[in-house]
Amino acid sequence: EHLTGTSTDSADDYYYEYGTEYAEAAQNDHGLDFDATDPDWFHEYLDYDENPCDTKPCQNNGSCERNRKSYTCHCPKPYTGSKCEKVQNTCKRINCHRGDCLVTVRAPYYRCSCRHPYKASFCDKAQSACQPNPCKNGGTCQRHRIRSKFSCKCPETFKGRFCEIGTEDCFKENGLTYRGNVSQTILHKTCLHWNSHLLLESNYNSFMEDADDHGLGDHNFCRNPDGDERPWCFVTTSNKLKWDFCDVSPCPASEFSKNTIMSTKSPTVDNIPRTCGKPETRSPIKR
Amino acid sequence: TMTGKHPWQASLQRKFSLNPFWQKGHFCGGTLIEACWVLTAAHCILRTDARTLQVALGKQDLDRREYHEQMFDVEKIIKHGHYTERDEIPYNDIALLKLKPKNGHCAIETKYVKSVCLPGGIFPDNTDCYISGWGDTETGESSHQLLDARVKLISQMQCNAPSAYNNRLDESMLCAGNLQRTRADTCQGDSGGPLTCAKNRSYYLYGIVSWGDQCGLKNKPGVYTRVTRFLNWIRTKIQEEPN
Repeated sequence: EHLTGTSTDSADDYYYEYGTEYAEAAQNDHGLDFDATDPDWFHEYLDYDENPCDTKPCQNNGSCERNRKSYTCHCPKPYTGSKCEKVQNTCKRINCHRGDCLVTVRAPYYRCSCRHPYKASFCDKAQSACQPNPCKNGGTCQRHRIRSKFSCKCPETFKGRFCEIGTEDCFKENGLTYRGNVSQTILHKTCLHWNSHLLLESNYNSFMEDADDHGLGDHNFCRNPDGDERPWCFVTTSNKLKWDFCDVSPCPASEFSKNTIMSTKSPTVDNIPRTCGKPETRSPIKR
Repeated sequence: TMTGKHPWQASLQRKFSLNPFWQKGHFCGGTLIEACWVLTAAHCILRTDARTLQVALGKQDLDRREYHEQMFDVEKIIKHGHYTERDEIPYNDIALLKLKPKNGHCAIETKYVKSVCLPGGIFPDNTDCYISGWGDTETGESSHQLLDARVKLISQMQCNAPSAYNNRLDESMLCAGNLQRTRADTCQGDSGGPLTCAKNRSYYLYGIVSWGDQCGLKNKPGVYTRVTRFLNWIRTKIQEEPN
């Protein structure tokens, strides 16, 4: 990397001089100028002699079409981008009135996830909150004065909005492998689905690389895809995307810090706290 | 190193191969000091067109696409005006890269991407500090995993001793390593990367990997750009740029 610009007769210096010269002039397909007197080997390097599709640049089952030195990816819906690496927001024109619009991989590439007791394709019709009884595991449904409100009174060993969480639903260590069904935060907010259109810009969603390995999919169960201290999920608060730790219990033998933090997981630049120089890795792991 | 231990570490990468010696991919380190600003060594980006560069943040394994990585194009390269080389030694070896925002913002702070602090004072000689990078190892090959090591700050006098660098260092440089038992050192490919020192559990960028006589040699520790000498330059250059 030391480019002296001085010339000596050694082979290395000869090539380095070529390197600097052509780096400045290297302007071909990439929108840069190009010198017709460049030696052949230089063209070979820039021309990518091999089929650019050989490197399988198209992600998410996109098909690759060679286009001279370049390629074009034909992306299956809802994927888009030059390498099919992005997900198109198929929810743009969809109004899921009392629910959240989710991006799906099957036609019509969206679906509304309705808050109980709202139903139908666009969550714009309510059924009776307690008929049929939405509470699981012997829970009793209690109606409120507002027609759409309800609460489930759960037997002692169950919890959750619908008494759907049993005591066996717990996480070990930091919950990296947690695959349970808790979908509420410690403040009892309902988690967003991991394929919610609201998460398309987030680093963590059901379309991220290795989403399956992290247990992310078309559901709103708490997970820990980033190795945080316990399972968490995204929620919306005052129309802002936030994340919070989940109301899921550690399995009996495991220990963890009970700290709870409410902050923005995929924040906009404006609300980033200044935490320069403070890495967040945990203490060294015993070998 | 563990993922997230050096969240300010950047990888400077060529977008494509320019010739057999300027191959596509990682070629130097860098350090994130602000959302849109990466500090590196001037010798890394000499005669380099910003359009040929990209900066990877949040990386651990260069061979994998990682879900915590953030990639940016470079909008501008600002090399120190007094950068010079004499007898192949780089002086004032410092440069700033202004990242090109994506969707209206540059680096988003996460557990894996975070800016380092700039130092407000001097760390005493013998302080334990940290180096990291993907450069060459004792096997002669570079590492695709980010590696780190601990080194001690060495006094200027010791480093300029005849047995060491014999007065070849000026005040824009500092030495770090271990003069007695040289083991940990930076090497080719680590250039531009951070030498950080900790105080009150925060890490401060104290040096930029610059040069050295081979790598890991007894009496020839790594030489780093002394960041405290360039704090005004860094502030001025960043302030001069429109947000």
